[in-house]
Amino acid sequence: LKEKHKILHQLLQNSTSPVDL
Amino acid sequence: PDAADLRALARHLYEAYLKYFPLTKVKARAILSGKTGDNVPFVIHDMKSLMEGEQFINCKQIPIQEQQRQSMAPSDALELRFFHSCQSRSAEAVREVTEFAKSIPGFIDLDLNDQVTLLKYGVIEVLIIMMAPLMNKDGTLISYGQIFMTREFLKSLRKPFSQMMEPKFEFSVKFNTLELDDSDMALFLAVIILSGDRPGLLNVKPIEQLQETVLHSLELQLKLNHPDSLQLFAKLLQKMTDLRQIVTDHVHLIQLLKKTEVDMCLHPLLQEIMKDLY
Repeated sequence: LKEKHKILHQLLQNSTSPVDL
Repeated sequence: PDAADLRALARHLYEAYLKYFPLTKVKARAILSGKTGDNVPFVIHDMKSLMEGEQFINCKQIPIQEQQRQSMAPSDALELRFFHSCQSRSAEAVREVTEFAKSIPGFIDLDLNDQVTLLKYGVIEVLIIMMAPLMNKDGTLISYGQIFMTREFLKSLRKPFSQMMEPKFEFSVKFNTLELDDSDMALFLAVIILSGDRPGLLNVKPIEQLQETVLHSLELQLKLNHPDSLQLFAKLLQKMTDLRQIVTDHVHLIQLLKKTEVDMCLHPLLQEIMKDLY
């Protein structure tokens, strides 16, 4: 499931959420 | 948990809500009722005003290939461009909801796969609930309250774009009669996120335990905050059933768009969420 939802997973893992949306 | 703990939980979730969601109901209602002085939203009511209003929509654009764009009618390209702006804002909103979810006590201690599942299934429901304060029967605020887009204009777009928002208006107008405030909303959103019946959850029990505590807190909150509103707690829980149908229909519409619109490019985060959803 984590593999299929990489961005969600990243958002959950990064406390400051610097994910480039 | 005793009443003091339940009140502390309500305060905590309200603070997180204020921290992560920039446009609260209080602010939105002030804008909609014209109580913000000169700071009135730009109104989009036709294609011309949509074109003029695009500069307000401060979102990262997903580029449409130049060649394809040139071969399209100008209004078709405009609709798609607007749809892409909506997607960017939705992806940003998913990030906000994720941060809010992480602030729910116990959420980050759940199995990581279950956190993903709860967000995958809960986030569109949360976003639809959060639209309600931005809407009235005539239209909706978008772009952080800078724009008011009329319901008639949204209905006038070509199919299936025209079918996307009308069910949300119908739901929101009814939902708004419950007159929840931001502190009630914070608890309700947490209840939605902590739904133990989402498909594929590995460890349901701790999720249900967390939800039960938030439900107690919500029930107490509504009793204190709306002493004259009978059965408000029950009415609110009933909304969760309606919400699931709206999300199912929404996802089917997006899937239809993907098939029919050659230029349609779904944001990767939204793609992740909607893939194999319903």
